[in-house]
Amino acid sequence: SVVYTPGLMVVQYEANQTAKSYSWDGNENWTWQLLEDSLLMFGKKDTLFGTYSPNAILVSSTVDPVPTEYTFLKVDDKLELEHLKPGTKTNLKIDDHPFDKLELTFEQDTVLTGPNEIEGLEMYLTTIGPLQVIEYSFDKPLEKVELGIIYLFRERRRKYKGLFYPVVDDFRKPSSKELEISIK
Amino acid sequence: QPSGTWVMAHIKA
Repeated sequence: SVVYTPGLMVVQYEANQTAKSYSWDGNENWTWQLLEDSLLMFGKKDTLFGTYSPNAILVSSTVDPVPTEYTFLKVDDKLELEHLKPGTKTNLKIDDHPFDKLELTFEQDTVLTGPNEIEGLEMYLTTIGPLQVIEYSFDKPLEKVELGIIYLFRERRRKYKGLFYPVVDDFRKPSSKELEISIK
Repeated sequence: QPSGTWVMAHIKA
């Protein structure tokens, strides 16, 4: 049966059929080819192959021991990869999610949460090149856990956006969520 | 063809 897990990678496609990526493995430079909707990406350590559409890229890796499909979604061109500086205090806003009204303070290698009633909440800040992500988990009813990786993007001077795709039930396809992050 | 920034949303295995 199919199982979903959160992924951590950002790809920036550039002119001349090149791309840069940031992930747990660090930075990688790619060249790519598109033939109709078939996409091939060549990096130093890996080759990815799959399909491209204007909203989603679905690729597999030639080095995965078991068949695995990676889903990439397009980020609004107005959003920029930019770190939140240490000492920044923020307020979160999101409909129908426990992170609404949560206060976060960004520190050098960590993020501190303000008072909240989110059971078992853990958050970790990771910085990879220009990319900053918050990995989190918290407890849900019926012994479930919500897991996610929030990609942080600057929208304008004092506003950031957090894009994430929480996994609650391994067997259910994660849906897109968006956090508004205001700098206090 | 692909341009701009894309994020990995999830992994399906």
